[in-house]
Amino acid sequence: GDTQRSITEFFRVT
Amino acid sequence: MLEFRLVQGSLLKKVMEAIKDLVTDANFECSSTGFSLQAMDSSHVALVALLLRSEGFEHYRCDRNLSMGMNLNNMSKMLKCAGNDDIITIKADDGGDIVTFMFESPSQDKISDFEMKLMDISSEQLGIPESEYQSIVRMPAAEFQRICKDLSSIGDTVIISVTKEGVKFSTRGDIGSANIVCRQNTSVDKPEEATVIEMKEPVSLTFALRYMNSFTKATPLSNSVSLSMSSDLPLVVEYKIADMGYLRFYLAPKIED
Repeated sequence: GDTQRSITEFFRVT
Repeated sequence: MLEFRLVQGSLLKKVMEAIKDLVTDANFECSSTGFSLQAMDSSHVALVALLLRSEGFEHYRCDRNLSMGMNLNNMSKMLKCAGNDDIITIKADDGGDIVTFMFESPSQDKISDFEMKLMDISSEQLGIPESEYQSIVRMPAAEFQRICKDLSSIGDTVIISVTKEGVKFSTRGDIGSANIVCRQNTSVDKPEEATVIEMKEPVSLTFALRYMNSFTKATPLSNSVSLSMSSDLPLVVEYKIADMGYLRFYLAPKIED
């Protein structure tokens, strides 16, 4: 199966 | 105080319909640049970014930067009360806890005021770096919507692959599999009907169709949509809003275990 990644892994909190 | 007057009020109605199922509450940021929003869905898989530039409004006054927390479902309920041809004005006072939506019919014979309570929303703002994408596909928005809908009746995920041959959308499910290939096609009467593939490098990424289908609710905003892809970056699905800005959806990819 596939694992859904999170958007916060790519874009950092400012 | 702030006051924005948008002659094409239907744009705001369309924006709300496009995002209200993905995001529950959001802060609308108002500045001299324009009216913007950035919000993640509750699972933190997708991110919505909206920009309506101040130049696109007939009248735009924003004395100081203001963040207005709104429940999008409630905002949508209010904007549904505006006619499609109505002019919409948004007004708020600095430090106030309400926003006013004013709707004027084109012939000025009906004027409505709706007041909505603002909310305190603590949301994380993410920095979205400028990226060079390996492949960018621009295609008719209605065609993209049709593909996402068709594939989601067969599978839960879509593999989007861009090669020299074109862009391929593939899925697989219990009943079988499907592949849809769209080739570059610029020999059309209107530019918005074209499919244009800018490929620097081939790319293949997997995404949840549930989110893609949700993004296509923005189809009424624009004739064409662009898909920007790079390996190991979220997909960007962008609908341009004529003369004003854009509605962008960022979607994190799925990876094989």
